Amino acid sequence: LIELREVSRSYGEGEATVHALRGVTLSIKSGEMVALMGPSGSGKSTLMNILGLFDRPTGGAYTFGGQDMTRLSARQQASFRGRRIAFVFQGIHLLPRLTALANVELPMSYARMAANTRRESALKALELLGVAHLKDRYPSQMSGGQAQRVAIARAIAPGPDLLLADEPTGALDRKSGELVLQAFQELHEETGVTIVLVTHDAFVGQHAARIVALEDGQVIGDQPVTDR
Amino acid sequence: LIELREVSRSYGEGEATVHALRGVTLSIKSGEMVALMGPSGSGKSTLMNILGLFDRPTGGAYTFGGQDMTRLSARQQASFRGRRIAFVFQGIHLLPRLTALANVELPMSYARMAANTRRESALKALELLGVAHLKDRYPSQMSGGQAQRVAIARAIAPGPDLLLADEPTGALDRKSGELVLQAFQELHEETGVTIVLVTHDAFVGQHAARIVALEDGQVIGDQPVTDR
Ligand SMILES: Nc1ncnc2c1ncn2[C@@H]1O[C@H](COP(=O)(O)OP(=O)(O)OP(=O)(O)O)[C@@H](O)[C@H]1O
Ligand SMILES: Nc1ncnc2c1ncn2[C@@H]1O[C@H](COP(=O)(O)OP(=O)(O)OP(=O)(O)O)[C@@H](O)[C@H]1O
Ligand SMILES: [Mg+2]
Ligand SMILES: [Mg+2]
Repeated sequence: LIELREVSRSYGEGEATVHALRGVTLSIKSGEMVALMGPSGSGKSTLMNILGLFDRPTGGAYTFGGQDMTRLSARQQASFRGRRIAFVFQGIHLLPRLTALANVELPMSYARMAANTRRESALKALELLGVAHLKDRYPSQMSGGQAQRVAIARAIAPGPDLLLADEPTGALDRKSGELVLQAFQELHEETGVTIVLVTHDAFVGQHAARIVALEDGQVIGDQPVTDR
Repeated sequence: LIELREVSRSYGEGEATVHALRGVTLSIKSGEMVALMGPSGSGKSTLMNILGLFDRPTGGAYTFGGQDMTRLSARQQASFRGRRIAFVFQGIHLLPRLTALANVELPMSYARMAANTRRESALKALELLGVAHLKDRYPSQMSGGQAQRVAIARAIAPGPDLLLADEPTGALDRKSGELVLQAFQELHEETGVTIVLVTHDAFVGQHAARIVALEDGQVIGDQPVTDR
């Protein structure tokens, strides 16, 4: 499904250039569940932003379902992403003036889903993450972990082809973290979604089928997870 | 140093009332290092906001150094906090239009520290957290973990009396997380600062001298950490 070949991303010029990614080559099959791990500053979020079409590489190629993503205009990227990719950001990013339910429904209204199907999918996703009772609250009225789970519900509700989750359990206790992993697992079994999750938690990494290790902008390891 | 007696905090009224804290009684001695742990939604951030004078309890008493905190006006609270308390928020909260260095120096300029002492303390704190090389970058130009460490440097630089850290290692890999704990330890040894940190990480909890467990707005456990 996903082919990255020698993907690079740098910021700045000359001596001050920051090479966030230096030639990343990676293939991800449809339906795979991959954990992306590595030290702070190693390039994980940068790679996720490129996968999620929020950013373009400065070098290399990115093909999704056989289509060259670097050839799309910004508008085409946004449309493609809206239909097929879901993203959980490292910093949560809920819209503060919408309730939890409205936040979860928003991407689906952009995708032009019928109102009742949208509501049903939204409530089911909130339920799965244990936060359905907070559907009418605003982001400022929730705890950090509750807001994070609403952001995750928003990502899984439309049943995307590709789910990109940047540290989805960062602000969660063990119990809520397990709820999240179970929700991903369930989505994976029901829809065959491809999942890439960034995590610092070895326990979370073990839930994936494969671990890609990043360091200093390069892939330094790519191993299946044995003995799950 | 800190006395909380039957502290309660609720939101809303009537049937919809949310009891975020239900009668928390807790004493913290000067120089203690306490870990506050508990499930998502159990009231940790609410308790931290009250300790940090960002919020008032709806019931109960809060005394700091013998002084009744609930009797202070909003302006007095802000002034007291500025001089004596430092806070690391669950969501980082750096000012996006200031560089890392400027962000770290800001609380010290409010406290009217001399410019050279301020700069020196800021650079030392950034160094301790392994992010001194990022001092001229803006928050949007840093990784999540790097931004979190700048927020921590900002909290420790002025040498506060009370350091409140809400999930300071949430977005960090093991190595950066250890840097943070070492920085707290070092500050604790040098200045005898009182530290309360919220964490979901048992490993981080073990670095404290005592663990207070919160559940559903109440203290359900309060134990010294044996065998460190
Ligand atoms: N403005 C508000 N209105 C209503 N309920 C609120 C409001 N703010 C917080 N709450 C509720 O108060 C409870 C405690 O929230 P708090 O943020 O203290 O939890 P927490 O222990 O920090 O959780 P987490 O580990 O998820 O960060 C939660 O159930 C939350 O939904
Ligand atoms: N706009 C920018 N200008 C300069 N450097 C940048 C910019 N954005 C990111 N970087 C740098 O690129 C590198 C990779 O950042 P990235 O956010 O991908 O790291 P990460 O692996 O997600 O880290 P973390 O685990 O801390 O979230 C970092 O060294 C970061 O400082
Ligand atoms: Mg990141
Ligand atoms: Mg919290």
